[in-house]
Amino acid sequence: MDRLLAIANQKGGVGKTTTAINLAASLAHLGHRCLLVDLDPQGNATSGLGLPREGDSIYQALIGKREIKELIRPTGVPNLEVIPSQIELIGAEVELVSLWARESRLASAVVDVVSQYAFVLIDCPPSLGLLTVNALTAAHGVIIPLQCEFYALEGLAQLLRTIKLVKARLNPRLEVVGLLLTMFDPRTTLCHQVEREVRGRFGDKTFRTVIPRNVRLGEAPSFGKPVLVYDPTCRGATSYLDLARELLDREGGH
Amino acid sequence: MDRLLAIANQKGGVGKTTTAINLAASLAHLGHRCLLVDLDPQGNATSGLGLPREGDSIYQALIGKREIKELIRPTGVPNLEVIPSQIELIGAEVELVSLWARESRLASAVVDVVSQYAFVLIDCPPSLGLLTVNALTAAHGVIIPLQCEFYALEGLAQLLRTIKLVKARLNPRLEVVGLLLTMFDPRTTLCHQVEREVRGRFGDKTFRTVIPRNVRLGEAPSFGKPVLVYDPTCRGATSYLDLARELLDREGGH
Ligand SMILES: Nc1ncnc2c1ncn2[C@@H]1O[C@H](COP(=O)(O)OP(=O)(O)OP(=O)(O)O)[C@@H](O)[C@H]1O
Ligand SMILES: Nc1ncnc2c1ncn2[C@@H]1O[C@H](COP(=O)(O)OP(=O)(O)OP(=O)(O)O)[C@@H](O)[C@H]1O
Ligand SMILES: [Mg+2]
Ligand SMILES: [Mg+2]
Repeated sequence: MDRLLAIANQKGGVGKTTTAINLAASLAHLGHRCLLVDLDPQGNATSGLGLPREGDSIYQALIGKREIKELIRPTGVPNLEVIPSQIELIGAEVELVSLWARESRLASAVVDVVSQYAFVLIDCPPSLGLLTVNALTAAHGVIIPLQCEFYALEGLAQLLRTIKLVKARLNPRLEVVGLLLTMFDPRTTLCHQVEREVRGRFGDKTFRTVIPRNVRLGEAPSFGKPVLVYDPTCRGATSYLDLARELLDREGGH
Repeated sequence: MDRLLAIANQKGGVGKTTTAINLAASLAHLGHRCLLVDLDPQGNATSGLGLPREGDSIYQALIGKREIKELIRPTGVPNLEVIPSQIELIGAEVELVSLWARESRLASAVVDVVSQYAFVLIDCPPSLGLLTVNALTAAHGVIIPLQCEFYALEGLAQLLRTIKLVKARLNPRLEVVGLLLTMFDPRTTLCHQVEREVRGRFGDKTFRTVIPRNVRLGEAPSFGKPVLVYDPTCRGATSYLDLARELLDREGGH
């Protein structure tokens, strides 16, 4: 497969990290080798998998100091490895500005490892700055987690514009793989309204799988484990497993 | 009073915009003139109050093209005015880097309007870049909205470090006014654990008022209204009114 997917949305708190960790862990559980790249200075994907946010990180690869191969860490979950983030990454947004080929630093760094994995997933920070642009420039596709809220819908147009710009100028193969509805609470009309609007506007581009609001997804990171390991039978775990299967169906055509 | 407060937390989706809009509206409702500055390129505070995200915005004041006085807009809520955001603000993070006194552009821009309001509140984007640093450099105090989740606690140390740095080098009067627990769901043990941890560590710096998870807070922005106008009797509205009263008590000492 060797598919490289960015998990991106500049709106904060929509479930990017939760999707990156639990989709990667689900694909790994189904037997596919996965690499998760934590491109967010907050380092939530790193700590959510129980790794320390110290030592070398993706930052060193972006500024050309380390090979990506040297930064890969095991996670304790079979078939899942991670490239951690570190607080220095905060400076990268500004430091990258003056470097050559600043938008494609990540793309050229990952090129020699992508073929060793079925999937490489990139967790993005809540912004459309140079870190997210690097992820979009490196990626084959983008998964857009979307909370069923008003503000989440508002930001979508800007995100899709940015994806179009990256596709036109930096990465012609970039496609939107799918929009993923997250933290869905069927008791609220707001969620149903947003779902109707998103499926109406984006049709098949919207994953059939919907991730329900489930407190176990919020608890799992404090134990440094994906939800599939923390509580395999909860709805949070089964919904991300469903998402992994749906993604494999969609990607199967490639 | 003329207090200038930043609403900041680099963790995404913790309730910064919801707090900025509804605290400002509650203070206005209690008879205090308020100005809300939308410093987030997403422009959620602008649209959450029913204003268009077009035309001139705080961006023009940061780069020195417009006076802040010219950017003030009415909101339809008595005693509440807003300085809107606009998508150009996305570029400001990078553009400000090379300007003189880049950290204090906002501080020098607001200085002639602060005295006309009892409170000026600044809604910050989910990052610790130059926009948030500008807000911290201009502010008397910081309110830190905190979701009762694991990742929210994780980012706190980095935010407090940044506040300390700004206080030491750019703005000696900067204080943490309080940590505000948001989206609190009493049915989950996670929320109670986080509350115990935060009150244990920060004591009186934690507001007594806790904002419950309440779907009306998510619905109100789609009508362009603060929750106090959209549904004055709901728990979301009464909790922000309580917060405003508690803030007035705390600030009363100044
Ligand atoms: N389906 C869900 N049900 C319940 N809680 C969830 C769910 N998905 C995510 N969460 C929790 O909601 C919070 C926000 O999710 P997450 O951190 O994954 O979003 P994000 O988009 O990565 O945020 P940021 O913009 O800060 O990077 C986290 O505390 C997470 O544990
Ligand atoms: N107490 C609450 N109960 C229910 N929903 C809430 C509450 N507070 C905020 N929300 C909703 O949760 C989402 C996140 O809140 P909000 O946008 O205010 O956070 P933020 O910190 O400003 O996000 P960002 O980091 O993107 O700026 C919004 O859709 C908002 O309507
Ligand atoms: Mg995240
Ligand atoms: Mg906001």
